[in-house]
Amino acid sequence: FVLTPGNPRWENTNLTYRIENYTPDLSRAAVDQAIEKAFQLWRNVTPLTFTKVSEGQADIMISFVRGDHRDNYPFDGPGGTLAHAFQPGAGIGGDAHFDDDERWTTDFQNYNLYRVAAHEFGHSLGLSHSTDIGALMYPSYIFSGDVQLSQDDIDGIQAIYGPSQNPIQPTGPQTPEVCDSKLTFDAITTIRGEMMFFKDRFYMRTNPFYPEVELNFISVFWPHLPNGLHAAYEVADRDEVRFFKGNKYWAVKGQDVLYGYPRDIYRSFGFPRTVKSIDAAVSEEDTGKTYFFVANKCWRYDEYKQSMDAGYPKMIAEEFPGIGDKVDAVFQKGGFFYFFRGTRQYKFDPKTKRILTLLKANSWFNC
Amino acid sequence: SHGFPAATSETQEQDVETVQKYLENYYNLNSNGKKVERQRNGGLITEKLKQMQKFFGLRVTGKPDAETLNVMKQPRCGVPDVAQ
Repeated sequence: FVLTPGNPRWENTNLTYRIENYTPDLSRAAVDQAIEKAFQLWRNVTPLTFTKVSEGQADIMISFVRGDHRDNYPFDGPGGTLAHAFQPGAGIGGDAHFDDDERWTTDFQNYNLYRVAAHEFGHSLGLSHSTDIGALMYPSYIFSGDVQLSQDDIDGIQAIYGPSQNPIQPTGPQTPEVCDSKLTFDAITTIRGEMMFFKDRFYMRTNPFYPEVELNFISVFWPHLPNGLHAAYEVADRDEVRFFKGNKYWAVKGQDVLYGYPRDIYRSFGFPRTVKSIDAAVSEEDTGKTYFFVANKCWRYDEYKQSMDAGYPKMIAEEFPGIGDKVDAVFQKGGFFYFFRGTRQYKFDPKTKRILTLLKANSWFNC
Repeated sequence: SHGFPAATSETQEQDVETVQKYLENYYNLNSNGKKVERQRNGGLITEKLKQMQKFFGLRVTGKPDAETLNVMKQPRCGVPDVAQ
């Protein structure tokens, strides 16, 4: 996080705000609610309070304007700059302006007012932009379905105003660090020749063009996928990737979620109802056999016959000796299986049923 | 983020406008309207580009490569990323 140079802050922590005008894109009630919720996020983690006033000069004046609105920072029409806000202080200090050449929404469509307002009010309170892509105070607009302060945002605002009086200090999600030696994964899959690693709300992606690991929100590609996925695998000859969470799964082709999903794993794959979720999954391209890992057992599904193979489930220890009795994630590359358990990774040869190498979980990130 | 597969890292120079505006708006590039390629002090542009690439965790090349332009085209907050 970054505090605004000069560390401007409100000495009076009981602040007022006023919505001077309303966008035609939403009802007044929807705007009121989005603004109120945005202040609520910051109130929950600080001693600050925010009271809405309907007339006169408030600490934080909120308005919808377009183009040059005489504050020396003209807006630029649709897209580009969405809004801006001024650091704490008298007069224009603390005020937030929203570009009314944008379309303001209360859902996934661009641009979600609650999400943008929560960011702008961070500026109104004294925060600058954060370099943490998972933080609300990151400069670029990313809407991942829910609006919450990350731990980075909380640390930043509490550096200015101290903690809330809440007996239980609220915490926020942390953004994965690709070179953190303690990094573990929820799910991993290949996708059109690349690899995607999933953790909480984020994916990490390696591809031949960029040595850097790309880290971003899963919602950037698949807005309606849930966070905290359990398993994922690619059926390459169908150009399809399947994502699992609980007893549901989604199928995507590139960035398009296929119609009619989520479906349940019982009807589609024939799992018994005792199976509540899948830990990991991988499909062998040359045999069309997909292995599902659930607790200490594994099932084998035939993608061509579209049915489970007889004789399963088997113990993981029997089918894949040496990798332990539980799998977090697995993918296949170059004919080998790469099994992940905690911070460990096993390169496994399914033909000889032997572990070839023991690696760190984040060995693919060139740390 | 790039689609699947990721775009190649070849740079399309025609986005000079995007670079100019972005650096003026968010990285205090004062160029009073002169075009980037005619900037006498191309070094200033390179420095500002490196500053932006470092902020966003991109490869710090000082060149408007594809992933840098990709970030510059994303809608965002109007507050600069560096102190005025």
